[in-house]
Amino acid sequence: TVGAVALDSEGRLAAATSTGGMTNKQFGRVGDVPIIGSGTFANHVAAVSATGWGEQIMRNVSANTIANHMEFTGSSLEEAMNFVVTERLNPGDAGFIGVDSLGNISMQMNTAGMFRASLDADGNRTVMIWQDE
Amino acid sequence: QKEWAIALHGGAGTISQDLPDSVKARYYAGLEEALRVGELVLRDGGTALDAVENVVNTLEDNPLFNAGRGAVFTAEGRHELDAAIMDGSTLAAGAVTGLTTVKNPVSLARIVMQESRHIFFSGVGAEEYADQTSVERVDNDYFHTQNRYEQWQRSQEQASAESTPMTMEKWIEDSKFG
Repeated sequence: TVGAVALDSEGRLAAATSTGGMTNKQFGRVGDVPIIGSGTFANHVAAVSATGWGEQIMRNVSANTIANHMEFTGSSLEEAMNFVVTERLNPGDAGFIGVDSLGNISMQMNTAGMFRASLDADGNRTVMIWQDE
Repeated sequence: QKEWAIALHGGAGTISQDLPDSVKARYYAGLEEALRVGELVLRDGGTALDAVENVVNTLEDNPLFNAGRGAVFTAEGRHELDAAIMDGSTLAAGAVTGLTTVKNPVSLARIVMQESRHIFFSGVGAEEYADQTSVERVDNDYFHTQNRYEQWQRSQEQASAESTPMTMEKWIEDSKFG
């Protein structure tokens, strides 16, 4: 699975995700990626893209939950994503990338690794694969 | 407040730290390339939608990642692709699932979002919708990579070695995603 989230200079947020799904998938199985609110979501608060065990991401309507947690509790993107990663999902389930309306970026996972990268207009740059790098 | 910002991912899961340095370098280069694409769009005042579509297109075209070229194999030995896109400024959204001939599924998802009255098209219908657009089409073999093929063969051998019928829950539990 691959995904991207962005905030542009006009303050607009967007999210996109694309995938080949799960190896050896059967029965026309579909995961979280094309389910708006689960694997892909953007509103005026945040844009989020997910990757991982699709069924778990869908059960927790994960991407939308991150944005809603921010909107309804006043939490930061980092806090909201941490809530879903640690309190809603189980270890090994998933990873997320997100950006909020202020341009704050969060990339968190409870898997061993996630291919990820980020950059903002201030030059803050990250390119990482594993948790501790 | 940042003027613009972008983040991307290429999948999560069990990624061995023992990857050869040459392979690690290819992954880092793939991530850097995609990040550069997004940077160029946003730095020049482009839209967040253009940035995420172009970044995802770059990752779809990179055979290292499980999307577009390099996608995993289904049990039937083919490729079925899914994608979605959402504009946070309008709550407009587009999604497609079960595509087999669309080179860049996220671009079709964007056309669904912007040009149709609907949000989500699946399978044969999604392919028929693609016929009415100018999205680039490819044979399903285009998505084939040797690495994914060997991964699929190992998965097939493992499945056939199971003496008891596989339940849906067990099948999902032991599979990898991302």
